Amino acid sequence: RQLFVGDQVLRVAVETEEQLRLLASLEEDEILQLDFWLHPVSSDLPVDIRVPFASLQTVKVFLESNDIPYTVMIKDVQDLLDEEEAEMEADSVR
Amino acid sequence: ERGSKSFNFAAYHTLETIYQWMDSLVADHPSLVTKLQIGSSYENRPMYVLKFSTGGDNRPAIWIDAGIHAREWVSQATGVWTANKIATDYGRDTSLTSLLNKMDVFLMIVTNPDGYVFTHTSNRMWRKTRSRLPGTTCRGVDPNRNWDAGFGGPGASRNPCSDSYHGPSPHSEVEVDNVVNFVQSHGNFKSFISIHAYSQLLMYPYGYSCNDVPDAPELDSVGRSAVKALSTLFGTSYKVGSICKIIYQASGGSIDWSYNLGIKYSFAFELRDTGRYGFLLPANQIVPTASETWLALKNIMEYVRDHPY
Repeated sequence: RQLFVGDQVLRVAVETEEQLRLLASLEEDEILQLDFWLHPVSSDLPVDIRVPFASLQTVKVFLESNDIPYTVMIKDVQDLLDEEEAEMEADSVR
Repeated sequence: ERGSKSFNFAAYHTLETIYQWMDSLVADHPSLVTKLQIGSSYENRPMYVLKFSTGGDNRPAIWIDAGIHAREWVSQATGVWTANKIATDYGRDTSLTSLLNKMDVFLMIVTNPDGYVFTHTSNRMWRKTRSRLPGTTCRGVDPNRNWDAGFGGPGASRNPCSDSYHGPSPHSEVEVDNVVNFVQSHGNFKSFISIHAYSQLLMYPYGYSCNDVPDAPELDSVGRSAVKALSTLFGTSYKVGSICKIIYQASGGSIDWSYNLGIKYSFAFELRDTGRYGFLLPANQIVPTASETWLALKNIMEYVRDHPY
């Protein structure tokens, strides 16, 4: 089974066309294995990205060095998955 | 849990449980609900549609599908709740009863069964189908980029490893092809509604183009009325607009295909949530989500019933 330990979901608040372009370039970088939940298309809309733990540092440094504001929306995807699994097991027992 | 009366709608369920529950729903409402198999998935799982009909021959109909993106679990769960709601409210809710006395409703709860099973067994974040392609180890196609509507255009990836890979050709995915064949052979659908989950939107065509469709003003008005009804329950806020204008340009989507086929009332929902949980919406939010969505769905269906074309 694939684990998502340490994966985070970042919400990026894009402010300029240039930042949009930079984010689009991240999307094309296959090595980072980013999972875009909301794609970079407009400065009016946030961009949500699930970032694998291995790529977190790279992505955060990239955003910070380009003055692109972001917040951590989900701190650890696996924590949520574990909660969900526990809930399903409890349901199953019930 | 497998009987329709003891089923827990406030829980996420496996494909097997959902399919068994569908049988119990049919058994409990034999004069209203039938289960049709419209084909099989890539991994040979049956693809079922629930037909709600009070009789008549090839009546005008409404199509609703859920779960084309596997990881959007509240979509499939809402499909289950909605099927039960339609079956139990018929004969009690005057408006729904009049709708079903005129029209049929077809509801597909798990449009991407292989992907759904994969989210239960291997990768909870899986979105695509599970088809294999020669020349790559990456599997699956985004089934909502695979329809013959601006196929391969902006907002879809040509990279088989991408989560928005459009596939080798339009309708290459058997799951998409099965729905296409069913809808085309029926020939009398008046509305086509696709249920996704994430970020609370109600959208109409187009996604492949940012130009307005000819019916945009009417679709916008229907959509606004629907989300107004939805928000009366918990105050949930939805945005309404064309796919291209309120989310992003995305080619090869199902409702663009249905609209171009002549099904005017084509809509796509993005259900809760705002992002705190992503695709991991807690199970205790299934029923609230489905309940509010029902108000919007009913609003659209009533409009379709009252505006024949």
